[in-house]
Amino acid sequence: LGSVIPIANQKGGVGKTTTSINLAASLAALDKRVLLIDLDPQGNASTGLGIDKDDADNTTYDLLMGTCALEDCVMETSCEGLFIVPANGDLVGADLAMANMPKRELLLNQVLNQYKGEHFHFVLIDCPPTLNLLTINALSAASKILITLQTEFYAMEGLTQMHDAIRHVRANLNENLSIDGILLTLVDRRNTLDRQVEKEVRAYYGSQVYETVIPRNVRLAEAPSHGIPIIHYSVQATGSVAYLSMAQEMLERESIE
Amino acid sequence: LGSVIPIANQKGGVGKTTTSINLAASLAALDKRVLLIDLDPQGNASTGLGIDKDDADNTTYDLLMGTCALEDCVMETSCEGLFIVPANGDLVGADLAMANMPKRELLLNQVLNQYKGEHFHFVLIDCPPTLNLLTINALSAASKILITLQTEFYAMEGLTQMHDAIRHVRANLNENLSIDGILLTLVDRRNTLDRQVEKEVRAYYGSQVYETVIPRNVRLAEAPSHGIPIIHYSVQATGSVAYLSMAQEMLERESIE
Ligand SMILES: Nc1ncnc2c1ncn2[C@@H]1O[C@H](COP(=O)(O)OP(=O)(O)OP(=O)(O)O)[C@@H](O)[C@H]1O
Ligand SMILES: Nc1ncnc2c1ncn2[C@@H]1O[C@H](COP(=O)(O)OP(=O)(O)OP(=O)(O)O)[C@@H](O)[C@H]1O
Ligand SMILES: [Mg+2]
Ligand SMILES: [Mg+2]
Repeated sequence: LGSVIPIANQKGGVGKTTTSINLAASLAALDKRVLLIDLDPQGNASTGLGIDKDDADNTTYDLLMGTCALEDCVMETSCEGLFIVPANGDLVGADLAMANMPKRELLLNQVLNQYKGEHFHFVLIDCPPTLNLLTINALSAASKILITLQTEFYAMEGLTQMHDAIRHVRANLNENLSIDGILLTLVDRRNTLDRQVEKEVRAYYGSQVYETVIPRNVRLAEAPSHGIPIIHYSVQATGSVAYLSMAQEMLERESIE
Repeated sequence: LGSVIPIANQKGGVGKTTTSINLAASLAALDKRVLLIDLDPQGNASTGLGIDKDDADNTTYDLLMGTCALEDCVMETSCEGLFIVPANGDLVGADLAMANMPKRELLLNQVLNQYKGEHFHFVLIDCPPTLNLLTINALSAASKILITLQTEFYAMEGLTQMHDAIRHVRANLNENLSIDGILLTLVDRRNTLDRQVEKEVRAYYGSQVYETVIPRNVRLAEAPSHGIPIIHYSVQATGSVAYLSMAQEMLERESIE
């Protein structure tokens, strides 16, 4: 498997799912083979890619409980080169079920290491809005983490908790965990607050912050109701251009490492 | 204690904290004594009301762990009639700590029942964006739940999971739990998607949906950076008018019961 990249932030509604779907689709459009693992009990990434969650044979829940191998959970999507492990309501309360399992933080890491199927350049993981065992599993299995950040007042305060969690995982579970970057989403530069927060984040986190920002664009909110990523819904929309350019920037950052 | 009302939705970023702070402040402005319990490890409601979280003696974590009584956790805010039990990072991972405690779902209910301090007309609870033990504790202690809903595509799919959780709590932990209502937030009626979702929600949930909707209003996103509710930041803003009218509607619904 290639780079395993959770898309995480315990702050809710900051574009994690929208980034998971559209970054995955953009990387696939740039000829990469991409697997998206939906680790959120809400299953928004699965729905947003047109998957009928109640129809899926094996889901992320089955994967974590060890009742099926990764190669048996991977489903095709309507996008060439993009595959998904879907999530449904079974995942609600999974963290409680996992609490008393041995190596409870490393369950996902274990199944990814045992994967014997066709190679993926990228494995993206859509995380739930909470620092629970599901998110800790994603961080423990990760090569690097992508943090999506809305330019809102509460953004900076959430970052310190996320950095604490990253330090804890790096010290105890995954010494290779690094930060891929911070992606600013839902940005509306007409608002003073947005401009102020962007300035603060760039001043504090420097080159960790992606040059590309994702603007607020209603096409991004509409695309999931059609079950397709924005590049297949409206390729000339500002949201499409932004995610394609962000995918390219990710590849450039990857090649510099 | 009066009505205990969690403000909940496992979907992230749908205005739970914004509603907790501004509904609490509006009820206080209408001469009610209100307690806001911050049950979110992010502690956004505490910060949004100007509380220095690291300065607080007793927090929601201490309350749940039983190391202090409710009357010892209540702090004043800058608003007359509005009090808070603050939250800080101690609450991160509290659900794992609670997982093996007896009556783990009823810890909050227990401390509320033992309260011996001055009467509150309302106890509002700001919930985290996940159906974990913290949110289950809030539902188990509740008289009725207020669900905030953003008019977005993912909104409807989240509601079914919330209703499942409510049915589970009502059957096993709190037979009196009812739904106070569904409040539409971040509404921008210029968008077709917003109008479509609003129509669907009202058609499906009928009178459970508040007449008052909370419009998208940048003053609501700015107020927390000043540590005050919107009615003290900019009383003529559309966000202030909306929350005052919503508070009045809540009181009217309460008197009809
Ligand atoms: N750049 C954008 N422009 C417009 N709408 C957006 C944008 N990004 C996300 N949205 C919309 O905002 C809402 C929140 O985004 P999304 O669900 O991706 O966030 P999330 O962080 O995954 O939320 P959660 O914390 O619940 O998992 C969704 O309705 C989505 O369609
Ligand atoms: N009506 C509104 N108009 C404009 N901005 C709003 C409105 N309601 C909330 N916001 C802003 O949207 C963001 C998300 O709102 P908020 O934090 O209240 O949601 P939440 O459901 O509590 O999020 P979480 O799931 O992380 O707890 C915040 O930056 C907030 O200031
Ligand atoms: Mg999401
Ligand atoms: Mg909140």
